[in-house]
Amino acid sequence: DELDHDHDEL
Amino acid sequence: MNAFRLVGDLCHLAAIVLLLLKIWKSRSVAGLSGKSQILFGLVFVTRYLDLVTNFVSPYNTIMKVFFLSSSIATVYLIYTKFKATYDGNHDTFRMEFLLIPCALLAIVVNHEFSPMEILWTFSIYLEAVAILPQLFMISKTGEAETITSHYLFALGSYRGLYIMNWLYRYYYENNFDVIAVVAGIVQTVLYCDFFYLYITKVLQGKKLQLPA
Repeated sequence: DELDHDHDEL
Repeated sequence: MNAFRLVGDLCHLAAIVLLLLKIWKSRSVAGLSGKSQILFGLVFVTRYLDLVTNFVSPYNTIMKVFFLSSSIATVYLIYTKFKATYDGNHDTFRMEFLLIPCALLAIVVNHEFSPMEILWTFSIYLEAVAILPQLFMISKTGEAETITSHYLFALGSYRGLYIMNWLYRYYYENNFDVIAVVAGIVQTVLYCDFFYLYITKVLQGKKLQLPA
């Protein structure tokens, strides 16, 4: 969702 | 993924490999701060909980598993296998001075007030300052082994490259995460003093020694 952070970045 | 991000990740990977190489080749953890390594371990444990909730890509999973396992292994090597070589007398930075402010800040400033997001935010804040016990230790002993300097340079470069990645993503993908960016800038700034010493001493073939 929009509020969530980017799970791709380490 | 843009080039800055990829090279940043590779620098991070190189830093950890250099650290393990230093321990393995010298059979010693002398000059390394166990406290910084505990903090990095905590950073990865609290950040990569999403390994079980979000699948992104094989690259993402492999890197997360590697960072997580290598940081736990490093802490293990410092406090058990090579404990005799650990210089605890010089590793005197108080971890709670970093842990408590980071935890409080994560509870107050986050993207979403949920356990996973608060832990992720905590890991971002903690990573920004986790190197301080190591830098403090170097300032106390006044020197660092060359391979330890290479480790720190690679580790500092990683977040610096992530800043370039965030700039790129801001301009080309309209993506901006203020928490990660501000913490990343703080993290990189903490290395500036070290970068200067690295370029003026280590790259000239000298050992990193602080002026007396």
